[in-house]
Amino acid sequence: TVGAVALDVKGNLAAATSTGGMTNKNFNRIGDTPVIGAGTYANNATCAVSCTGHGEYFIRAVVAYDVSCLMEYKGYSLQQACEHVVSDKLVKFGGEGGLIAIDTTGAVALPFNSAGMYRGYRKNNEEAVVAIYK
Amino acid sequence: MNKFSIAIHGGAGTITPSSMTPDKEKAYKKALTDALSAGYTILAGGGDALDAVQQAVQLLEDCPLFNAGKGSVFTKEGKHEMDASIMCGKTLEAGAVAGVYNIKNPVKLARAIITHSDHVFLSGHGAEEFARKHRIAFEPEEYFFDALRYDQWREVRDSDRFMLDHTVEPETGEGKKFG
Repeated sequence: TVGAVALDVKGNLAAATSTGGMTNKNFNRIGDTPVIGAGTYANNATCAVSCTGHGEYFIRAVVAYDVSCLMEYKGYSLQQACEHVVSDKLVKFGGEGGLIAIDTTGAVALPFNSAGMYRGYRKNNEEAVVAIYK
Repeated sequence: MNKFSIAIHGGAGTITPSSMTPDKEKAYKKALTDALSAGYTILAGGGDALDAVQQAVQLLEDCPLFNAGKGSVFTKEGKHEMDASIMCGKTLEAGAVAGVYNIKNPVKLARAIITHSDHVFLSGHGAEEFARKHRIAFEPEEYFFDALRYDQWREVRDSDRFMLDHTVEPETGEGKKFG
């Protein structure tokens, strides 16, 4: 699965995700990637989110929208919302994976609870950061 | 200038920590850097976030190292069945596709759903028909083939098992991590 989130100079957020799914999947199984709110979500009032991992759990936990809701309704920061959803809620569901998210200030969060995460981010006037979290 | 920023993920890779060689790591980082730079360039030029995320994802789809577009994993039937979505935070418009075959860039098709339809989510043959109507590029099965993905599929194709991008090695537990 791959994805991107961005904030532009006009203050607009966007998110995109794409995947080939799971090896040996059957019965036209889909995961969270194409499910708006589960694997992908963007709202200028809060954040943009793109997810990766075990899609069934992300669907059940409505992960991407949940991050946005925590910011909107509980006043969480992006980091707080992401940590809560990925490291607490998703773990309780038994789901492995992670997400990338960005808020209206340009802050970036890259939480995950499993290995092999390939990530990169760049803010204006800062150097790019690319890392593989093994 | 107002703030702008971009983040990308190459998902959860196929390679377990013990099998990541320096050359592979270099290739992954180059692909990630290229995708990040493409999105960043759009933003730095005053472009839209929606265009930036689409461009970054398209480049990752075009790279066989990642499980999307070219290099997508194999289904039980030995095919490549793909999903994608995109959402605009300003308008809350969204486009998504599921279960499509042979689409070169599924995220481009998702974007076309925003632009050219009143719908959000198209799937299967109907989505492919929509793609043809809007001149979205198709590629033959061979385009999506990757030897590593094929070997992964061979290991499990005669079973009911399925594998995530990131495989936790069952005996060692390697791959399990919190961060």
